[in-house]
Parts: sequence; structure tokens; C-alpha cells
Amino acid sequence: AVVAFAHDEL
Amino acid sequence: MNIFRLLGDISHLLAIIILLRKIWMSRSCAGISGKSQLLFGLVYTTRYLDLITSYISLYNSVMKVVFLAASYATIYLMYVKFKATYDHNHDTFRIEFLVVPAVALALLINHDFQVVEILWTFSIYLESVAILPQLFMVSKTGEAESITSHYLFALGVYRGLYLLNWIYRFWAEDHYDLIAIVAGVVQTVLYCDFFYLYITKVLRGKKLQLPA
Repeated sequence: AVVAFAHDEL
Repeated sequence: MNIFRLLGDISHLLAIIILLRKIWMSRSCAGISGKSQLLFGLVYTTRYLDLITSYISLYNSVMKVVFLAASYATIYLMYVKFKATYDHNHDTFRIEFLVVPAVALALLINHDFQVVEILWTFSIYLESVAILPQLFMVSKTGEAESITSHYLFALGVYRGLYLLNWIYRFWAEDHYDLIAIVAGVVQTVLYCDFFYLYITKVLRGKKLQLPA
């Protein structure tokens, strides 16, 4: 699964 | 959170602190590209707007605030407090050549055509090339102070470690973000020539000096 919008990185 | 990302973030933080400390202690920003610092300020601002819209973790929020504050502080020191020491004659890279293509690419290639998402994408593209004015300045003067080299090294290592983080996440979490990965590879590659000089010269106690 691609979690494209989880910008959980800095 | 994995070890590569944590070390990457620490390296990123270290780079920013090295730079701020150098400017503060020497009361000078000689050899530092103000244009790269302005671009990084723009990168953090456009990426961390989501501080208001989405909460990820305390770690995430605190780091974002620290990066924003440190970036603005660096810009303030360079353009206001120690303006007289700013070496603008050698800081001549045309940043519109980086900003305009980054805007265009963000509008064309993004995950979703929404304001916050496009700003995030723009910040990823711009970050990958934001160091170019600084590298251009080093190549123009032909040298860099050791402390400036340490800063550049820590900043390069940061994105390199993020690449390992993305490989790990692809394998362990089935997660990948092609926009971040491609831009991250470009960003890391831009530092490669510098890494070579850093390892062969600066780590052996010599000044980073380019062949004439």
C-alpha cells in the first residue's frame, strides 16, 4: 500500500 | 520511526546548530550563502504549514518548530545583525532558476492538486536544490572554512540517511513516496562531489580548497 499523503517525515 | 530516520533528523539538526553557532561565535557569516539560507527558510515554511492542519506526534511538531525557528534566526543573523560580514559579492547564484522550476514541477507532478499538498511538493523539490547557491559560492571562492565544511557534510548526511530510511520503510512498512524518494536521490547526489573532498581533505586536517 502506498500511503502518499502521510507526510509524517520532516 | 526507525534508526535511519532518527539519525537523519539528528544530523539535520546538528547541521543547523553548527551553522548558527559558527555565525554567533565568530560574529560573522563570511563564506555562507544567504541565498541558500533564504531558500531553506522557504522550504521549511511551505512544508511545515501542516503544523496547524495535522498533528503527527510531539516529536514531529517540536522538530518542525525548531527547524523553523533556527532557519529564521540564521536569516536574521545574516541579513540584519551581521549584515556587514555577509559576502554578497560571491553569493551570485540566480535563485529564480531554482524557485521557478520547483513551482512549475510542483504544479505538474504532485500527489493531489490541493494548496497544502502543492506547497509540500514544492518544498521537497526546492530542498533538493537549495544548497546549490552555497556549493556555487564555495566553488567561486575555491575554498571553505572547516566549520562550513562540517555544516555541509552534516546536511548531506541527513538526506543520505533518509534514503536508507525510505529503503527500510519500503521493505518493513510497504510505504513509499516517489516524489520524496526521487528528490531525495537528486539532493544526495548533489553532495557527492563535496563528500569526496570532505573525506579526502577536511578529515585529514586540511582546508577544503579546490584545485585552481
